Order: sequence, then structure tokens, then C-alpha cells
Amino acid sequence: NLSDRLQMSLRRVTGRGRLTEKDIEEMMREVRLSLLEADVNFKVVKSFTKNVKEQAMGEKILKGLNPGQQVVKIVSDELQRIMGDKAEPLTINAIGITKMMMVGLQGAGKTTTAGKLALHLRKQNNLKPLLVALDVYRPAAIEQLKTIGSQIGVDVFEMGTKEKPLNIMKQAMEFAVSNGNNLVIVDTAGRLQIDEDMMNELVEIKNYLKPEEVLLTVDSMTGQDAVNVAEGFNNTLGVTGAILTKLDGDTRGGAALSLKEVTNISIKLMGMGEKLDQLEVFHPERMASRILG
Amino acid sequence: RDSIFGNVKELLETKSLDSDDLFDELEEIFIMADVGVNTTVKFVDQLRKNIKTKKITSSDLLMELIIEEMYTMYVKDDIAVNEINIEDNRINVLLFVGVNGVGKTTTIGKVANELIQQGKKVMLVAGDTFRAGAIEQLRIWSERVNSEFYCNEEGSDPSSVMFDAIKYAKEHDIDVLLCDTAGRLQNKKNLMNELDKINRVINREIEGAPHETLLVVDATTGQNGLSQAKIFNEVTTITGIVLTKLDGTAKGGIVLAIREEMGIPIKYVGLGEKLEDLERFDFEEYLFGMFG
Ligand SMILES: Nc1nc2c(ncn2[C@@H]2O[C@H](COP(=O)(O)OP(=O)(O)OP(=O)(O)O)[C@@H](O)[C@H]2O)c(=O)[nH]1
Ligand SMILES: Nc1nc2c(ncn2[C@@H]2O[C@H](COP(=O)(O)OP(=O)(O)OP(=O)(O)O)[C@@H](O)[C@H]2O)c(=O)[nH]1
Ligand SMILES: [Mg+2]
Ligand SMILES: [Mg+2]
Repeated sequence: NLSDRLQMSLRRVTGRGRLTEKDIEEMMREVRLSLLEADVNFKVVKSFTKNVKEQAMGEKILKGLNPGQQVVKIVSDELQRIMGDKAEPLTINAIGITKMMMVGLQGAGKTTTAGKLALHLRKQNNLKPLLVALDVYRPAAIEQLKTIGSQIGVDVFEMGTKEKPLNIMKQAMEFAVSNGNNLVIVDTAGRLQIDEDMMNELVEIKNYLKPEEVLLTVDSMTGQDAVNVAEGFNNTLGVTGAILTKLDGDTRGGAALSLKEVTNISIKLMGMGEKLDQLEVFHPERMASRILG
Repeated sequence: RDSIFGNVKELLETKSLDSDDLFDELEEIFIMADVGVNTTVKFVDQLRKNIKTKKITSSDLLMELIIEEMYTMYVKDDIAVNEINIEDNRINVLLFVGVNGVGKTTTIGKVANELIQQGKKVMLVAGDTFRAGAIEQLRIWSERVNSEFYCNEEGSDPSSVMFDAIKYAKEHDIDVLLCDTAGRLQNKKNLMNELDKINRVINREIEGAPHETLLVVDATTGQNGLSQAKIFNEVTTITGIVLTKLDGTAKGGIVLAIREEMGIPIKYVGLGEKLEDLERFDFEEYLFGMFG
């Protein structure tokens, strides 16, 4: 981990009494390597390390007792500062229907997370959720959502794969009103942020639905491309928050830092497994220490 | 975004071709393509040694040299690096493994399509007995390609699905079994044990099988892809990689690190969600995509 690597690189320096700028630069190299290994975006690593170096030069690290530990603390504090000190909550309407849209790349975990979200909000906020199946493309996507709905006892609105998603959305809202649902969670098909037609489809649905939340589902093992995806979805559609999935894996999750630093998207929730109760509120300090390794 | 092609041209045109600039540029491209630091440094050091930029006056020639050098590093004298281990006069078994959501099930549909067009009798085996809608998803693909399909009930043991499918294949003259498995994260001991059992059952029922165990890797995957390859390879020898979703903006460079560190070649590339969106891996095309 970073602390060990810094200790190793400092071992070559101890005994000299005080550190030089060159020694600090050597430590910054270790910080850079560690963050790149953690999948933090290359450009974010550059600006982050520059920032850390300024603080390291400014503080009395040069005369410090344990410079390695001090640098680790600066890095950790800086990660924490960027990640924020607690997750922003989901926007829930006090009256009327709260609407949430799940969006993201193929396979990120939208359908599974839609189910988790319904279960979580029914419990926590005592809401009556409706899941809406707008993925008319992927084979058996609707079946998947219906199975999830029945596993947690949540209604699923679907009209098969032969209707246009916007039409299904409109019918779903009519149904929600007559069925007394006060939370509507919309599952959409996975898509590339560079697919104009598919992104347009989302824009149309959003303009009709006016959702309280547009949640970007991001696989936590995403590498350098996280920034492109986040920027693409945020610029074209507008995203109100992100959900990081598959955090039960062993990936460091540097994409989280890139999301926050480059697009300032607030990560609200984390997927911690395949079961529908494995959804947790995002913990910024836990994420920061995970990225640190 | 700027391609190395554009930048190299620019550097040559202003007569300021400094190999350091060029190789720094290359490093940045590799890192941003998720090749990772270790492999990037290896590649660039090798390129620095073998490419004398003083004598190069055209960016096309330089590009050719870079690709040639990288290709040599990729192939490593391994002539059969691109072949799929399918032979006549036996039941061939291709096992598809990988973490959740990477494109295993969809890839099986695509590979089935390719093999059926070659006149093979193909059967899809629904080894994901766990995830909602998984069996149905594979069944729909088998209908689309008009292949045979084998499944047991949801929740049944995947190893017994493989066992039963192989028994059926022996009695019905099947040429190729394409076996789907549930997505699993490599740090889940119990799921990796399950995969180990699947592999052993297949091997016990057909000598030399699985003939290919393909690790499906999502092009958006970062450094975790290397850990996936290492741990999956401990449980069942990975013979090749399928790199999916290369039609997106991600470059999937981690597969170069996997090849460099573990010798596992890339066999297929996924370029979309339809049946025809599958290609055999072509190194030059792949590099052009990374640089362009
Ligand atoms: N281990 C783990 N697996 C997850 C998590 N979230 C989702 N998955 C799995 O990831 C895979 C993909 O999930 P889906 O919900 O189908 O993903 P999706 O975004 O709806 O996929 P598309 O609709 O094809 O774009 C499935 O195998 C899920 O079980 C998580 O937090 N942890
Ligand atoms: N754009 C693009 N999408 C792909 C590609 N391959 C698969 N997909 C999509 O990725 C999503 C997940 O594909 P699946 O085949 O369900 O993935 P999987 O690995 O079987 O998922 P699990 O069984 O849940 O682990 C689907 O929406 C596919 O259409 C590809 O090459 N390009
Ligand atoms: Mg889905
Ligand atoms: Mg699957």
C-alpha cells in the first residue's frame, strides 16, 4: 500500500536529516503510481499530485519526524476532501410521486440496482414503489425485472418489447396514479454515451418524466474511461447522482474520484453484492481509504 | 481527441521530432487506454531501444515501425496465438467465464452464429442457473441463431447442467458446446470453487475439455482486469480473452497487460450488441483503434 511504498522510498533518504524537494518529488512518483494502479484518471492524478506536493512542500515535512506518514495523511485528507464527508441523500417528494431514472453503460448493474433501490426506499421511507421496464432491446430484460419485482414483492409495469419506451413511460405514469404508487423507478437499456439515438431516447423520456433523480450506474471497476462516460451522460442528459456497483469486488475504485473531481457527480449509493438487499448509502471516507489501498 | 498520428505528424512537420516527446506521448496514450504503468513502461522502453527516430521522415513509416515492434512483443513467437481450438470428429467445449455484466451470454450468441455459419452443429448450455432471467436470455439467443439449447431448472447445480448437456451432446451428434456461466467476482471463494467444479466435471466427461476457456473482459475495465485474469486462471486455465464493448470509448488496454504478464492471447473482440458484432482479434486494427 502507499504507506509501505513511501516508507521504502524514504529508506533511501533517512539518516540525512532533512528532505529535499527531490525527495518529495520521489514520494510524489509513488503517489502517482499508486493512484494510477487504483484506476484514478490520468489527468486527475496529475492535478491531485501537484496539489499534494504543494502541501507537502508547505508543511514542515522537510523537517518532520515521519515524512512518509505525513504524506500519506495529506493524500488521505485530500482524497477525503474531494469525496466529501457524507453522501448527499436521494431527493424524495413529500407529496406526490417521486420519479427516478436508472441510466448507464451496458452491464453496469442498472436492472439489479433498480430492484435494490425499490426495496431500500420502501423500507426506509415507507414508499409504495413501481418498477418500470423500459429496456425493450436486451433479450429477457423485462423477464429479469419481473423476476426481481416478484422476489421483493414490488409491482412491475411493462408492455413487452414491441412498444416504444416513451409510450411505455406514459402508460406507466397513468398506472402509477391509479395504482397508488408514490415512487416510480425506471429501468432503461444500457447504452454508450456516444450513441446519439439512444442518448436522445433518454432525453425524451427525461423531458416527459421530469424525474427527481437521474442516477448514473457505474461499475466500480471502470478504468480511465469513467470520465468520458460521466461527462457524456452528464452533458447530454444531466445526472443528479451516481451509484457505484460491484464494490463487493476487490477493485480499488479510483473511478469514484474521477467522477467527483471531473464532473462533480455526487455518489449516493453503493452496490455491495448481487442480492437485492445489498445496497448501502455511499461512505466517502471508506471509499477514500479503499482508493488509497 | 488528438491521435498519436496527428501529434507525430505535427512533430515531424515542425522538424522538432524529439523522441522524448514522442515516447512521452505514447506513454500517456497507453496509460489512458488502461494498459497500466508496468506494461506501458515495458513497451515504451522497448520502443525507445528499437526505434531510431532520427532516420524517420514520415509519420506513416514511424507508425508502421511502432506497430511492428508492438506486434513482435505481443506475438512472442507464438504462431498459433489467434486460433480457436475447435476440431472435427469430437465434441468441442468452449467455456465462457468472467465477472458480472461483461458480455458472456451475448458473446455466446455471437460465437454460435459464427460457428453455425461454418456448418457446425452447436448447442448453447445455460450454466447460469442463478441470475434472474439468465436462462431465458440464453434461450432467446439460441432461437435467434437456430442452435440447440440445454438447460435445467433455475437454481439447479451448474456442474450437473454441464454433465447433463454433455450426455445429451454425445447422444445427438453435437459438434460444439458453448457453455455459459454466471458472472462471478474473483474474490468470492465459493463462486470460484463452483467454477473449479464445473471445469472438473467437463474435463471428466470429455477428454481434453474444455478446449477453450474464454475469459470475457469488458473494455471499460481498469487494472482489476489483471487480477481477474490471474485468479480465474488459477481455477481454470484461461486459453483466451474476449474483449467486449470495444465499440465504446474505452480501449481495453488491460488485455495487453494480461498478454504481457500471463501470455494469454486475445481471441475475439465484441463491437456491439448484435449477432454480427463479433470479430477475431486483429492486433494492428486494435492498435489503430487505441491510437485513433
Ligand atoms: N457482485 C455484484 N454483482 C452485481 C452488483 N450489481 C449488479 N451485479 C451483477 O452485475 C450483472 C449485471 O447486472 P444488470 O442489472 O443486468 O446490469 P444492467 O446495467 O441492467 O445491464 P444492461 O441492462 O444489459 O445494460 C448481473 O450479474 C448482476 O447480478 C453488485 O453490486 N455486486
Ligand atoms: N456495446 C456493447 N454492448 C455489449 C457487448 N457485449 C455485450 N454487450 C451488452 O452488455 C450487457 C451485458 O451482456 P450479458 O451478455 O448479459 O453479460 P454477462 O456477462 O452474461 O452478464 P452476467 O451473466 O449478468 O454476468 C448487455 O446489455 C449486452 O447487450 C459489446 O460488444 N458491445
Ligand atoms: Mg438491465
Ligand atoms: Mg450472462
